[in-house]
Amino acid sequence: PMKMTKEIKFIRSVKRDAFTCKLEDGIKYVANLIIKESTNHVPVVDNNNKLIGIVTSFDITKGLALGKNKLDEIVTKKVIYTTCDEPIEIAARKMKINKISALPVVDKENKVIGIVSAEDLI
Amino acid sequence: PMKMTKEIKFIRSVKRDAFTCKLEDGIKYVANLIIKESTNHVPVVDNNNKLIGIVTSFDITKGLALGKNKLDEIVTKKVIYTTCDEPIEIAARKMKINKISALPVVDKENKVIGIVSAEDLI
Ligand SMILES: C[S@@+](CC[C@H](N)C(=O)[O-])C[C@H]1O[C@@H](n2cnc3c(N)ncnc32)[C@H](O)[C@@H]1O
Ligand SMILES: C[S@@+](CC[C@H](N)C(=O)[O-])C[C@H]1O[C@@H](n2cnc3c(N)ncnc32)[C@H](O)[C@@H]1O
Repeated sequence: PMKMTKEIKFIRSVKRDAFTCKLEDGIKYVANLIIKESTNHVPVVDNNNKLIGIVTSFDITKGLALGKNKLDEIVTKKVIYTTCDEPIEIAARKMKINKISALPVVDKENKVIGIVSAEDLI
Repeated sequence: PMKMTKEIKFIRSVKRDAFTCKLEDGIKYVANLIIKESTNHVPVVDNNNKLIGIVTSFDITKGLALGKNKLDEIVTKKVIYTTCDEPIEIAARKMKINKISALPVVDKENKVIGIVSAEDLI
């Protein structure tokens, strides 16, 4: 008889390119990046491309609502991320538990190599 | 032998409350609504609660980038929506094809009765 095995998918097969920024960039620069690349989530990286934060259109909206105009004031510094080897179900659960809709993908050195959002998993 | 039937899920079982606004509201009002209710997608309704547009944190970010400060200038008027009876796979496909991450849920009179986002479907 034929065996019914469910194929496990990993982040490697669904991730997209990430568009990143630095902490010294302005909010307007990030806003322009968001609309130019049609992406809501911009990982923040240091000079070695290592993940140090994330800023999203939600954060820019928050900046507008609360009158904050420096990127440093709206960046989320405790980032929830994923890796190429993670099963997509684990990544999906991370998003649901934390009420977020995207995860930067990092390599073993914590460098940003991509991003995956809820839309990529549905 | 036991039959393997895949249960079909409908939007009715996954939708959440929507927080809406009117065209005459200000961008700052909508920005505050977005962060207060922790939601990125705000359907725009008329005086009868009928769907006439949608504005998201992406649109507010676009407004900031392009110097637009009226809500009417950043609202998306051609809205892709769903209904309670739609299977979630159809809703998911609508999101993927249009590169959007949420759909307002409307009743037979086109009144907004909820919203569903990609995070609710993963
Ligand atoms: C908690 S969510 C709530 C709104 C909505 N569910 C969403 O996904 O945007 C908004 C906040 O999550 C943060 N965020 C988004 N992705 C994140 C991630 N991968 N790790 C940590 N925080 C993240 C954003 O910086 C933003 O301040
Ligand atoms: C095309 S998406 C691209 C960025 C990203 N994929 C996202 O979902 O925000 C951004 C635009 O989609 C629009 N949009 C979001 N949900 C929509 C919906 N249900 N129907 C029509 N337009 C929608 C927003 O108004 C915004 O201008």
